[in-house]
Amino acid sequence: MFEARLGQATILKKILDAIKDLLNEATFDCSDSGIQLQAMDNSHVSLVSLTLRSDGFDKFRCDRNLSMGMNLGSMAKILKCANNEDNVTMKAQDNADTVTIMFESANQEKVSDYEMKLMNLDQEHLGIPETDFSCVVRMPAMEFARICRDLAQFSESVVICCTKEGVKFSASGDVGTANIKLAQTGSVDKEEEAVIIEMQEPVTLTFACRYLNAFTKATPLSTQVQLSMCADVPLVVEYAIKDLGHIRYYLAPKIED
Amino acid sequence: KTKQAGILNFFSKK
Repeated sequence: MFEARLGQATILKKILDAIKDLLNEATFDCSDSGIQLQAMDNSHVSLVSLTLRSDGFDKFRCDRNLSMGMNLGSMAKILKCANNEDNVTMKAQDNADTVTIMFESANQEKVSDYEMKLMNLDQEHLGIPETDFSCVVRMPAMEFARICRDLAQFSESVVICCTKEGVKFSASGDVGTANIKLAQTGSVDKEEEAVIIEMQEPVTLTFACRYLNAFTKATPLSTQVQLSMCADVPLVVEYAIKDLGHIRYYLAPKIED
Repeated sequence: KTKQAGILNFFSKK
């Protein structure tokens, strides 16, 4: 028996919004430690890794490890039927071929349930090597989304250059060149507005705007985003999900042809 | 010119 309950459906809606542009379907691996999802996008350029800890749920029970393959378009249809403040409960029997998603209004006067067919997905888990990153940047998630959106107008690629002074995002194309520099913030009143750079050595990497923009669909989950970079390895874009876990996107760099 | 690398160039299948 698997049962997981969250106080607000809005969190699940935001999580789905953060992955459904990259993935058509995905396997949710459930165990007593929580729910994990790891999947590559269709073009095998990026990898999405979602971790939801069992202690972040209002109620969590998982008697036996369970892998639930879900069509994310179908899940999105179901979540559209929930009000943001509804409680949401996911339930499945051991070895079941369906999952039940139930919404309850705060006053318990409206209860709806949706049974969704599960899929058998060929899932390949990838081993992600430990990396000592050269640069780790923490910045407001909205600012990162804004930069990715703005620079995508000028080029398919963005160059991220990180030094101890700051981080520079550049794009160059037919229109010309765009550069956005962010300096590390001095003192800020609010932690969520800070730009913090931890640098071991400077790094310059090129990434496809299309994927960065897809990752920023996770912006509503978190006030801050963390970018971890190292020469010739995938960028890690991480959004914390408060009290519940995190979503990490890995993006392979563009390399010299 | 740059070309897009694949994620499997970096991460191996378990």
